[in-house]
Amino acid sequence: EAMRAMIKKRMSNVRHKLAIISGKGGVGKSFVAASLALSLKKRGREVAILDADIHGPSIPKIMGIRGASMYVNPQGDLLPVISPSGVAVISIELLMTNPDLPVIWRGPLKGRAISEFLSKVSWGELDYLIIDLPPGTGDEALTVGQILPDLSGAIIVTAPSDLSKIVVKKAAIFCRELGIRILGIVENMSEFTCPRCGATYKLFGSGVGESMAKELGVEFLGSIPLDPRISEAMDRGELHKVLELSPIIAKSITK
Amino acid sequence: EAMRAMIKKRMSNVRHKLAIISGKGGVGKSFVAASLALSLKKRGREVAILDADIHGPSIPKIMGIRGASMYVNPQGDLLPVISPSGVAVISIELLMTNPDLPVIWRGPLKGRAISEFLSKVSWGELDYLIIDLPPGTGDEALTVGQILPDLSGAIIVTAPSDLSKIVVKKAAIFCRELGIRILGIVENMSEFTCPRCGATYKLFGSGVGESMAKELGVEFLGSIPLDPRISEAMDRGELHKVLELSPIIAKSITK
Ligand SMILES: Nc1ncnc2c1ncn2[C@@H]1O[C@H](COP(=O)(O)OP(=O)(O)O)[C@@H](O)[C@H]1O
Ligand SMILES: Nc1ncnc2c1ncn2[C@@H]1O[C@H](COP(=O)(O)OP(=O)(O)O)[C@@H](O)[C@H]1O
Ligand SMILES: [Zn+2]
Repeated sequence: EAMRAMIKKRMSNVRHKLAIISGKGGVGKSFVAASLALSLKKRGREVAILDADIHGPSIPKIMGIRGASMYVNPQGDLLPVISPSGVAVISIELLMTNPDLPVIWRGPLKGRAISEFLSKVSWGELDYLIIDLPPGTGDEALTVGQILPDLSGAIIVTAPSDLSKIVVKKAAIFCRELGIRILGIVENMSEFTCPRCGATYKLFGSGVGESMAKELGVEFLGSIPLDPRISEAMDRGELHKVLELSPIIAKSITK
Repeated sequence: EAMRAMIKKRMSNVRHKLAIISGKGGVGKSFVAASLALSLKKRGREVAILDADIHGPSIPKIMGIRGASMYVNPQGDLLPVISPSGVAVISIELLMTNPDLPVIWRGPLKGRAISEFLSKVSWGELDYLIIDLPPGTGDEALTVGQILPDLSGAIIVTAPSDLSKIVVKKAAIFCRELGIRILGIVENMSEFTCPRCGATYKLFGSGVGESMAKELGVEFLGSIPLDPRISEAMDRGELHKVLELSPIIAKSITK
């Protein structure tokens, strides 16, 4: 209908649309989405992130713009907030007068919010649109998968535990069912190295990323260590300062 | 309507109903829910867990019964699966012929599934019903909060990062809005101690659980260390073997 035509028009200036999905919460989806966007921007690309997590938006905080607001221009276009790094950000949190309040919505409203973002936002000329999907295979992921024309693909993020593997596998099957190409798998928080004595620990298990990539016949993009400097940088909105801790992010860009 | 009357009848033999909530995924909600249920069972109580995470059910795996099935008796009651520890388990995964497949449902179906569980399951005489809620403040949490009569309260689980704190705070406000009593806050994965050299690291930040408890005027139940033996035990369905690693769980039981 009219909405789809509008989305098609808005998306016509966006070259690549990448979804970051995991199914399981807390594996580092927002971390990978934000790191990917920052690495692309560093290489001179025009980049925006859509925070599709309606209940737990964390992209504004990670990008250092918590408390900022999105505005509507006289023509009725929704304008992204440009973060200090130059990456444009769209998030439900940037529309709220009080970002502390929970968004207590049932499915239909969440689907509506996502389609409003895709049809009303003036994205401008973009090389990459990165979409940070929430945990689960519900309304938000379905709306993105069903109404976004020619999604370039999805990067799947997993943690090393069997528990994560089981839930993340469901996200892979979800992509297959919706015809979304899986660009590869990233394993996050793979190991921790003690700064004092150098001993390395696999805190959550091991080998899940690689074995899943084999099982699904997709590329294993690599693993990222668990490093307290990453969590600290995310809490401070300074992820651009620790990008070198996850070299595989830049590698996955060339996909 | 008829559904509510049915739920009231089913719940009349259940003494305490506790919800385990966090808002943010991956902080250890399922770990706390399962540990609480196992600790209560060890003290001779009759306990059941309702896995309300429709998209990412992990309770069957944690309780060692992945692949089992729930059945319906001749009177049409849905029967829980009794895990090796004696804790009864209800989960969408126990109704699926292939537990690997994703549940790709929009909000209304998820709300329906939760109310079906609460009205069709023959819970028997229970001292405690523990409800493991999924991340977010959407359909599943709303349905539980709105249709479960006299919920005894909710335990909030957070990880030590600011990022978790922001999303978890939304869950606390959600509880307040629905009139659900907050029994206390548990901080999980607070620190890791290197087994080789004894150095302790706050991998995700610190002090969030305590400061949130103060902010909300609720009890801080304590913190649980990040220990690879916990993740291993969860992946093997042997959490009962490592209960002593989180002594605060038993403490929160007396609430
Ligand atoms: N490689 C890492 N090292 C240390 N902390 C990490 C790492 N990846 C993620 N984190 C932390 O783990 C938590 C969850 O990450 P997040 O990106 O929010 O996951 P998701 O989007 O999957 O819920 C955050 O507090 C973040 O700071
Ligand atoms: N205290 C802990 N120490 C080590 N691993 C933990 C701990 N708590 C949780 N985990 C691991 O972290 C992951 C997330 O835990 P889970 O209980 O599934 O979180 P949630 O239910 O909030 O998504 C699981 O792989 C689990 O094994
Ligand atoms: Zn050490």
